[in-house]
Amino acid sequence: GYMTGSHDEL
Amino acid sequence: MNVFRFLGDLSHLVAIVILLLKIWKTRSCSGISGRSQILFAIVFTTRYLDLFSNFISVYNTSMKIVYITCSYATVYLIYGKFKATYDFNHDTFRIEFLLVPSAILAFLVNHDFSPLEILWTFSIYLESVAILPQLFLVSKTGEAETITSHYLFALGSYRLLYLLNWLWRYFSQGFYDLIALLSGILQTVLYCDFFYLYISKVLKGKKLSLPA
Repeated sequence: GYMTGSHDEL
Repeated sequence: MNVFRFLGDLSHLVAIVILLLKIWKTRSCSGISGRSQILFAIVFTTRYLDLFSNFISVYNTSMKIVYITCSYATVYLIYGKFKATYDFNHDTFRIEFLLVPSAILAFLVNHDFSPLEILWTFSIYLESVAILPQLFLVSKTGEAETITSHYLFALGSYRLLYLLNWLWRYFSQGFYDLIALLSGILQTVLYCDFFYLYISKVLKGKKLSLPA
């Protein structure tokens, strides 16, 4: 699903 | 974390360090676009504002600190310490044509209309075109120092590896992020002709020169 909030990639 | 993303981060780190060392060792920033480096500093600043508020891992935090520190150090070396060697005659790409559309698009197309998320989206859009002043400079001077072409190859490879990382994450955990993906595709496409020149010339020991 879509990634929202904290992005765990640089 | 998968191997593509790790190699991507490594490639990105190598690119940033190669550039910093090139300028520091040769005490010259000839052939380097200061404008692109300003854009990268803006990309890291707007993307990593959650540096202290959102702890992911030691790796994540330390890499963010390294990226931000190196990018500002590079801008300082270009416009401060070695500004006498800065090629301001050829480094003339209008970066406002990259900043303004990225900012407008970040307001229109994002995952969440919150300040941090809009800034993150802006940094993703801006990063996809941030190399244009550098590629423009290389096309204007018609050539690039070999070390500069290694820098560009590492920098272009980083986002290509991230595309593979997103492919991997889609099939292994159903993860996808269209904003990052489409921006990453554009970013990588911009390097295509450079990749061709790099592989066909530089790897054969020739100097990278664009067909005049």
